Amino acid sequence: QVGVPTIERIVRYCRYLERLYYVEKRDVISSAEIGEALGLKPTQVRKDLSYFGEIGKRGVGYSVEELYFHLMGILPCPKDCRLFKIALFGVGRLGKALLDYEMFSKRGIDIVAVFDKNRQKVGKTINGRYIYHIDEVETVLRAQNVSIAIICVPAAEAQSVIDRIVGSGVIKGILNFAPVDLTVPKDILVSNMDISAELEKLIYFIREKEYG
Amino acid sequence: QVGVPTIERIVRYCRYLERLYYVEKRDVISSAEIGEALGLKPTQVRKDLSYFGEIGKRGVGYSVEELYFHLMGILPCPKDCRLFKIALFGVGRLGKALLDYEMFSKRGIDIVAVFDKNRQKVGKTINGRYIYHIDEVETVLRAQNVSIAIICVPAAEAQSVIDRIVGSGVIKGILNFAPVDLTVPKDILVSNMDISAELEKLIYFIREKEYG
Ligand SMILES: NC(=O)c1ccc[n+]([C@@H]2O[C@H](COP(=O)([O-])OP(=O)(O)OC[C@H]3O[C@@H](n4cnc5c(N)ncnc54)[C@H](O)[C@@H]3O)[C@@H](O)[C@H]2O)c1
Ligand SMILES: NC(=O)c1ccc[n+]([C@@H]2O[C@H](COP(=O)([O-])OP(=O)(O)OC[C@H]3O[C@@H](n4cnc5c(N)ncnc54)[C@H](O)[C@@H]3O)[C@@H](O)[C@H]2O)c1
Repeated sequence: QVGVPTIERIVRYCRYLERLYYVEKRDVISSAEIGEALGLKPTQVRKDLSYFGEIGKRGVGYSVEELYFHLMGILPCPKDCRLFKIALFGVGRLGKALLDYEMFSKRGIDIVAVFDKNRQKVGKTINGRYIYHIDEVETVLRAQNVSIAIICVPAAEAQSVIDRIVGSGVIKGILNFAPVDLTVPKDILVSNMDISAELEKLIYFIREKEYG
Repeated sequence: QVGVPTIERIVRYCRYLERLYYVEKRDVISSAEIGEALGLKPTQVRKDLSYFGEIGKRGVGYSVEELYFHLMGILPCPKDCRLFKIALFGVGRLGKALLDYEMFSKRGIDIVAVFDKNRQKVGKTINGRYIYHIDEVETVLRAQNVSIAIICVPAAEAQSVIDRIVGSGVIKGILNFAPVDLTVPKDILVSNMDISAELEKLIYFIREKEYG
């Protein structure tokens, strides 16, 4: 069983190596250099990279091409991601920014259904997707075989939206932006996004650098 | 030197314990239960919690109150965060959603200046903040003593905005949402946000659970 932090690091290695491979056309890279770029200890990098199979040579470093494609094999590729149909709830500022985000199609993130409760938005289309009313959630999620939900509704509405989504019986994972703790059955995976935590981390490291 | 992943876990422990302390009014918690809730191995939890000083008792677990306030002491508290003035670039859908995000003020995240290049937006105010034109960036960042920038401009514009920000000489950290790799001097910390990576991680763990 691989833990959440390991996969988070693998995603970061992939993003970093993608740039080295395609943009900087680098051939070789050491665990020390990867660690330096990503704020990780070289021992952690070596441990991670050997967890999924031996690919580096001591003293020489890793082949960027070999390492990149080896790690990409661990993560779901765009083709795999596309198998998971996604619904987005709340077509407000954040929801619209996500619907228009160019990286989603590149990574195979396929948002097939969009929901809102505002009668002036329902029935329109946005970026080619029809906006359903929240009352249609059960039928639409089943008909479109949706398994992941992105929550972009106000905090006060989030739990009631979740209860309806869970009631559809098809959801396996939730990416939640609403600043509330959601109560969800144990078999559904929830990932809570909080941009303020990203800023707290940034401030921690700036202080660390300034005052050591 | 504490690594980035350790601080990421500390932030997650704090959010989790905040709920246990204030909402569920729990007294004691074990490393196993923390690990279960956050997708971490209990050994990793124990290692993290002992890194910053001994607080638990073998066999009994940790006092939720003691642990919560101990960990909160490691992270910048709202009062500390408020010392770091923040500027946001790009008052579009994402920028507006961030300016209106209620958790920022709760965590001491203080966005003092906002910039755009669209003449129809410049000169207006949003959530009480005046929208400056990007051409005023050097003067305003210095005058307001800004040290952190949040980038919400289109990918094609991001590097040129960064170059101007760096030119001001006061920026120490950048939270970047634009889907491009930014070239930034080594002494400036950059944190790149990518929601598609969050969804890739979610899909990885759903697959792991389904097919093991
Ligand atoms: N996690 C983060 O870092 C972060 C950052 C910014 C905003 N947010 C959060 O994201 C959410 C959306 O923010 P926003 O600025 O886009 O808000 P918004 O008000 O612009 O949009 C909310 C949308 O949700 C819709 N809605 C309300 N109740 C609904 C329901 N029951 N079912 C379906 N749709 C419903 C509204 O009609 C509206 O279109 C908020 O909860 C906000 O706090 C989180
Ligand atoms: N990282 C993620 O997960 C994620 C998710 C959604 C969107 N995004 C990205 O966030 C960015 C903003 O997205 P959006 O939907 O809000 O776009 P948007 O078009 O609604 O807003 C962009 C804003 O930037 C302003 N702008 C353009 N050039 C500028 C410049 N040189 N200086 C100052 N302001 C300038 C525009 O006038 C506009 O107000 C895009 O790069 C998008 O790809 C990232």
